[in-house]
Amino acid sequence: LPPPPKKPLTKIVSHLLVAEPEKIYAMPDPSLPEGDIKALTTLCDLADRELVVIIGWAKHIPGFSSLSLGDQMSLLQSAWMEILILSVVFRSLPYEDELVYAEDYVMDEGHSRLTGLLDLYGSILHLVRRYKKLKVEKEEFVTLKAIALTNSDSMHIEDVEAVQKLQDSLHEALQEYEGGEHQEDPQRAGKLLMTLPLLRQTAAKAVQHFYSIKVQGKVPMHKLFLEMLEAKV
Amino acid sequence: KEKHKILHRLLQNSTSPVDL
Repeated sequence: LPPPPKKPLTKIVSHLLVAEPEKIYAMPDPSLPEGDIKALTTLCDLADRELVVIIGWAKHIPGFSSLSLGDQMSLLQSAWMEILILSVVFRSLPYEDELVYAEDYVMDEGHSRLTGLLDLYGSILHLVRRYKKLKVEKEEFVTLKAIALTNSDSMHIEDVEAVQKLQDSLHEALQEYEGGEHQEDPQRAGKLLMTLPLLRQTAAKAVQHFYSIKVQGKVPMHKLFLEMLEAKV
Repeated sequence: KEKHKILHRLLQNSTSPVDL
């Protein structure tokens, strides 16, 4: 028997799938000597370029651009690291104990230790394992990323009701998706949402770590990355 | 907001949602 026809995806989920950014490459500078400074420089440069992409992506979330410019800024300033990490996590799902910072920049435990990123490696891998166990799908990942942005608990939101409305529409899209695709597990939407505290915790660690690298002043950082880092501390 | 110039500029300038 052919499988029963799948319900069409919710409009929001299909829109988010289309809005998903292209693959990004780290392209380490071949003129830099190998070592921890080079690795961190590569990661900070990658993060800076990804931030530009994330800002463009946010504007494609249905309803985001209707928020005030101030609220758009506040959400991004709160959630950018969660979104960066969630993307690394999703790219790393097909791998075993490796983090795919970019298609051409995959770090294992040894490489992470050498660059002083072992702690962060462990935390992100913990998230990867959670999502692997859930067998998270691309549709769920794109929706969760948008939910993380609107659920960033910024203290500077001007129009709380408008942000709540946007959050509700994304939450509803996730529930509708699960209701159609995962009827076998009525708790699935909840299980996915319950991964967000670990994401928040991991992002906070990452921000602290990169902020201390910034203070040490040995690694060059681009302006947008610095601006977003400073907005978090 | 002066402190967050680049974010402000990118939000105002980058592609509009109707481009999709």
